[in-house]
Amino acid sequence: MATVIAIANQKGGEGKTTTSINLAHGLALEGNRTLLIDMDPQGNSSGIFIEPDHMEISAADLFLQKADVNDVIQQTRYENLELLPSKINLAEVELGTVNVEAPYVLRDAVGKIRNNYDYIVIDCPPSLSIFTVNALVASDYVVVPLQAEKFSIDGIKGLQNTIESIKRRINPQLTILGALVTQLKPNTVLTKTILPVIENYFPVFETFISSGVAVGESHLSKQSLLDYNPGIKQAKEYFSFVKEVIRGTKK
Amino acid sequence: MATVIAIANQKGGEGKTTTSINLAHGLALEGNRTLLIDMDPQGNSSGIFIEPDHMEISAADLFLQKADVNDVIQQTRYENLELLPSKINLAEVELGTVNVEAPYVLRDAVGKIRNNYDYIVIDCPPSLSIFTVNALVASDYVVVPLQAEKFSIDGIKGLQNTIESIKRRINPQLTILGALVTQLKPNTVLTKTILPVIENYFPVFETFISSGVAVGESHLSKQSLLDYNPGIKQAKEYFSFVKEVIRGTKK
Ligand SMILES: Nc1ncnc2c1ncn2[C@@H]1O[C@H](COP(=O)(O)OP(=O)(O)OP(=O)(O)O)[C@@H](O)[C@H]1O
Ligand SMILES: Nc1ncnc2c1ncn2[C@@H]1O[C@H](COP(=O)(O)OP(=O)(O)OP(=O)(O)O)[C@@H](O)[C@H]1O
Ligand SMILES: [Mg+2]
Ligand SMILES: [Mg+2]
Repeated sequence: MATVIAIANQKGGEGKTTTSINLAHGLALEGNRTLLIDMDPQGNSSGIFIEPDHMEISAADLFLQKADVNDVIQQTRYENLELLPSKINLAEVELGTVNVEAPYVLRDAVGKIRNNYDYIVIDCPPSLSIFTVNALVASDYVVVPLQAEKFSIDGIKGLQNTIESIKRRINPQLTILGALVTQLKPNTVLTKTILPVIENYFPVFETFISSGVAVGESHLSKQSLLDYNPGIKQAKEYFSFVKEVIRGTKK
Repeated sequence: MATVIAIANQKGGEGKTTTSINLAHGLALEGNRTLLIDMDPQGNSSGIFIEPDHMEISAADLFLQKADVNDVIQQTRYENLELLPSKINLAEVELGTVNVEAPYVLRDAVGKIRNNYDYIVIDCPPSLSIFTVNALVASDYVVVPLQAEKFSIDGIKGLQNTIESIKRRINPQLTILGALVTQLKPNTVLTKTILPVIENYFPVFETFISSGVAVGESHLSKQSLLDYNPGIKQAKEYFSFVKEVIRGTKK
């Protein structure tokens, strides 16, 4: 039965998608049957694996009750890794989500397929919208990628409040696995000032992901970083992060 | 009568807030009476000038018709620069916005105060939500900050579609002033590959903003970069960008 991990942060550009892709592929490389769910209408993580124009069926169809989850899930070129993709039509769903059932769509879908996987990783959009709420309601753990930057801290309290509220009302077992510091530049004043602040809110992973051009290159070549250049610094850091996640989620 | 400029991009972390703060302050330093409007419930640009806890009245009150725009605007410590701030309660407004009037709230408010300013700069959130729509409906020009990165390109077509749609239906005079390349690292393969793609969609400003630690430091010290370290590379780049905007928006 799968361990479900939401990759969430309402701040934009903190590394959610980069972390989702590489955590999911890293878990798969470790022999885990893994599902990557894209909950962002921007579909950045999906786009690494499939062109939006070739996506006949996607996450929106789940929310509109037009498809069964088993029909939406597809293979990827990576062994052990499957994808539940999204494209821009998911944004239209958001307008219809002031109803009581709305936060549970993903949890119900995950419930049907949980036994097919060891891990499910959910990429969230930069908002505390219905899609992030669905991910948190469906998850056992949350990982919060964030930068050692002022605006990254502005939103931490709000994210913590949302997680606490979902724990209290809907999903008592939701656990914050930790904050993953990403895009780290070495030895800046920022880093020394901001890291202690993050530690006040969430446990922080020992692994930091440093800033490096290979990350953007891997996205451009539509590969995970672990595939594109497994020997490069940031790939080794993601491998190390994957090991921390496996240790932290042992049942 | 003010020229109104929306700073928009639904991709997260592309430099909207950094650009909004420094464009607004740069215009003010050039002697223009300037208003910075924060349309992001995350309130990152507002937080440079005022603590959310000290904000009794803010953008949400406009949308809830609880306040007149003149009461929401406040002074900043920078001469010629005023602020219409937001905080997290703006997010609650989003749920009530499936009505016909919703896209016009900001335009109506701006209409009342346009003659008080030479420029109005609007910081948008990372979504094509009601707040970005309000900004585009209220604006004469759009500036699109973006990185030379793969995911920055994924969303360009969607943003262009939204702008075209608002031009066609609501605001025919809306003009794309250009794309501002931000957080540029020197001479990467990414940059050479991605810049031509951006140019297919939008005119690109001659000024590029390079990546540098001073930017994050200025946010941490709650100053514009132009104030924090006017001699540093990225500040000079922003000064140069401000000049391009002034030239491009001459009436
Ligand atoms: N370690 C890194 N080094 C260099 N660039 C990185 C690194 N991690 C992420 N990036 C780049 O930073 C940008 C933001 O990363 P990403 O898209 O993964 O963040 P996100 O949180 O998913 O953004 P959004 O909020 O828009 O969904 C991307 O262009 C990505 O290529
Ligand atoms: N030129 C630069 N050099 C270094 N860091 C930068 C630069 N521009 C922006 N940043 C940093 O990158 C992060 C994202 O910038 P910013 O918050 O301005 O983007 P945004 O588009 O407003 O994000 P969001 O989509 O969350 O609103 C911030 O932590 C900021 O300090
Ligand atoms: Mg993302
Ligand atoms: Mg911003």
